[in-house]
Amino acid sequence: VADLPIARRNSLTRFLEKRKDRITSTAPYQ
Amino acid sequence: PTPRSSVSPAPAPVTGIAGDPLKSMPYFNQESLQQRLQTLIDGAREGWTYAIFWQSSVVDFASPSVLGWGDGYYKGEEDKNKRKTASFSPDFITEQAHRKKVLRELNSLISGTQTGGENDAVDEEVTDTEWFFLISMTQSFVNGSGLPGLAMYSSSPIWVTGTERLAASHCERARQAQGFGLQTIVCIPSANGVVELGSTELIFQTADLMNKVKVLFNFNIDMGAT
Repeated sequence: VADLPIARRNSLTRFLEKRKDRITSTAPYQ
Repeated sequence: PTPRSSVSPAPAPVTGIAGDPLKSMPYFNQESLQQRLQTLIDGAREGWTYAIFWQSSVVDFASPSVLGWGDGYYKGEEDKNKRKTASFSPDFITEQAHRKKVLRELNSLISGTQTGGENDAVDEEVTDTEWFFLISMTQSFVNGSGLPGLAMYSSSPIWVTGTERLAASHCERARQAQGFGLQTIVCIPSANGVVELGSTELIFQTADLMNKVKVLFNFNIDMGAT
């Protein structure tokens, strides 16, 4: 990950954080 | 900021430098790109699943330009519970195990800590579109090659709607998208890259989207040549 270009590393970090937020903040599969 | 006030007027075509292409483009830092991508699909009537900006850069001046990952915004699809009614085949379980393992490792590398435990978010199903978005970060396209590369080369939007059309495409990316459940994929060129949108829904070409893209990304392309 440290070798990733900054744009990809930022996008990856954002994607993982948003995914975690989405999963933990919503009741699953309503 | 509203799109019009945040976009500088008609910059000349700019091509970045491989390695850190965004540095050479003051109007297109990654924060700005993220806002534009979000604005593009969060406010849309259509249900777009993701938007990606493929950034044009030059490896050396004797070679064609390359479209690499600039930034992306994953919104997801509305009906995520469809999968819950599907049968969990051995292939599905194996594939999910692989995806979760990769996400767990990426999480660990990004956060710099060991992750684990049953409650970890990565243990939630990794959907096909999440996976497609994720592996897109590893891809790049030579100008003229692949769906984004063709849009860039022709300076014309490419809009592919329907499973059959995606599956029959000459472009590997279109076929790959179809394999991951996408039904619409659109590539719209700009002066310094290509905006790609994908959806699990059938979405047909609209002038509204073209205009929004034109405003947000400040294009100078022939909208009639699709």
